[in-house]
Amino acid sequence: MSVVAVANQKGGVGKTTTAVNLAAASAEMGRRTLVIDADAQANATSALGAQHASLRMFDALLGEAPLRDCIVATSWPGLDVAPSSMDLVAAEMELASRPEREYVLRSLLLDVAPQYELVLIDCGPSLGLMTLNALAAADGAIAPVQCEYLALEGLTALLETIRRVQTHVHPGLHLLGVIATMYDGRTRLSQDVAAQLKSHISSTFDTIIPRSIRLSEAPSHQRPIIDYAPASRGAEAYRELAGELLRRLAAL
Amino acid sequence: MSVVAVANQKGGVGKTTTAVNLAAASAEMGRRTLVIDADAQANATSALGAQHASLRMFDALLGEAPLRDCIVATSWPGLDVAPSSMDLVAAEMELASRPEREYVLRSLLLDVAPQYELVLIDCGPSLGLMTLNALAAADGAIAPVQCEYLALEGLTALLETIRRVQTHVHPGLHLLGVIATMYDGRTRLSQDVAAQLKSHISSTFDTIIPRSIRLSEAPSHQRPIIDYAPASRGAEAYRELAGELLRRLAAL
Ligand SMILES: Nc1ncnc2c1ncn2[C@@H]1O[C@H](COP(=O)(O)OP(=O)(O)OP(=O)(O)O)[C@@H](O)[C@H]1O
Ligand SMILES: Nc1ncnc2c1ncn2[C@@H]1O[C@H](COP(=O)(O)OP(=O)(O)OP(=O)(O)O)[C@@H](O)[C@H]1O
Ligand SMILES: [Mg+2]
Ligand SMILES: [Mg+2]
Repeated sequence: MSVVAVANQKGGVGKTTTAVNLAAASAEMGRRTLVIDADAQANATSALGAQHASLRMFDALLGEAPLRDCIVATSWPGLDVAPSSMDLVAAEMELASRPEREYVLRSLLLDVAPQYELVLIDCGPSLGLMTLNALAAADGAIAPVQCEYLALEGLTALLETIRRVQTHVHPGLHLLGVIATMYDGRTRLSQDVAAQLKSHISSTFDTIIPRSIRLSEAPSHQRPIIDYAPASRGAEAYRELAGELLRRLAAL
Repeated sequence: MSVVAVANQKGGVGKTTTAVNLAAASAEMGRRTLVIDADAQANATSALGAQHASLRMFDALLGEAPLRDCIVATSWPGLDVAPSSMDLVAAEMELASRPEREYVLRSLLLDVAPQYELVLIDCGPSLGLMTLNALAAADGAIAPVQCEYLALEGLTALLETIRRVQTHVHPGLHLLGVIATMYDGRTRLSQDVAAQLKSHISSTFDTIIPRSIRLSEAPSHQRPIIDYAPASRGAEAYRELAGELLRRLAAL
């Protein structure tokens, strides 16, 4: 089992869109895949149609139920999701006073390890305890970065956090790479930001995710892009990215 | 002095863009205006060119310096900013254990009340203690909502939080309204979301902020839109929104 945390404290950069669509592309290739929704907004949960589940990550994190009971199958073969809810905010506060508080998610995942080949953890726009749990549980971190100026600014803080987690919490964590998202080739801003990513951060993925209206429509239909618009540029890009990710994981 | 919190826990919906550009439009109209950057990402700080300031909100919140010493003038007459920094995360954790922890910002603002007619507080993508401080200090809250499906989902949680603050923390807080942002008239999604906002939330502002590349370029030049592209649709929209906001504040 490989575990990948999708993280970036900057808001709205495409974390959920990346976690959900990478997972769907991975399942389409026949890999048993799990999405962990580690964000109280529960966007990954609704993007995969699991918003009516009764047990959630809140229950697993506070030990009310084993993680495997909180996992639901989605409509797409080989793709499961551990749904979230707004009370994850309360769970995070509760965990803050516990010993080993960064390792709670990591130990929960041991319970389901034999059943999945890939686990993708969708983090919220924060570097708080839930994101730390995701990074401590992960073999690798990937950071979507919107091709906008303000998103570039936050990158240093994110890379610094990953370094700190590697030093103090989980030395086995790798930065798998950053992903340029919402790239609009017609604008100089997108071109500049994507070029800066490639030149400053050697692990930048080759695949660039284009800005595409189909990608932003898909969650309102609660379907991943490979189902909502299978031949679209967005679907192609996430299939390509899934291939690149799996190659980088295999090389770890 | 009127204090307005710009809040929404959904990431990337245009909180910083709205706080910065509303403030600049208000100063352009001759109102002495202050932006408080209450987000550790410090995007409002850099969008106004104040990233090299020495004292920050961290210092004021922990009582190391009075708020008035942490405020810097910007290049635009009548517009000041209280800059933020990444260590605001640490300040938030430190405040969590104090009595009256939600009211720290509110009491700090009393110190500068005579000098400003309008204060805009830029909140980060969270409903944590800093955002609570902003709501407890505010006469009104405004919520930018991106014209996308996932942004609509988070609205219930935000309105619920505002109600709870009104009941338990600050009964004088008003929801001034939600603002449709990044509206792209060519897409059905934008039209649907904007229409849903107007029909479900009576306080939705009439002004709609269009998606405009000039708006996303302006922060990389560290200038508000009314200076970077004064005749653009983005500048016009924020001037119009500033007028609408001031009318709503006057009617409180
Ligand atoms: N490549 C893309 N093209 C067009 N729209 C996109 C793309 N990727 C994401 N979006 C849309 O942009 C918005 C932000 O994306 P998303 O919610 O995935 O970001 P996030 O980083 O998970 O946000 P948060 O910080 O709130 O968790 C959503 O409405 C989404 O549908
Ligand atoms: N109307 C608009 N048209 C085009 N781009 C916009 C518009 N408003 C904001 N942007 C861009 O979209 C991105 C997100 O906006 P912004 O950073 O203001 O959102 P935010 O809600 O403050 O994000 P966070 O949740 O991280 O604090 C930025 O890169 C910004 O420049
Ligand atoms: Mg998300
Ligand atoms: Mg912001």
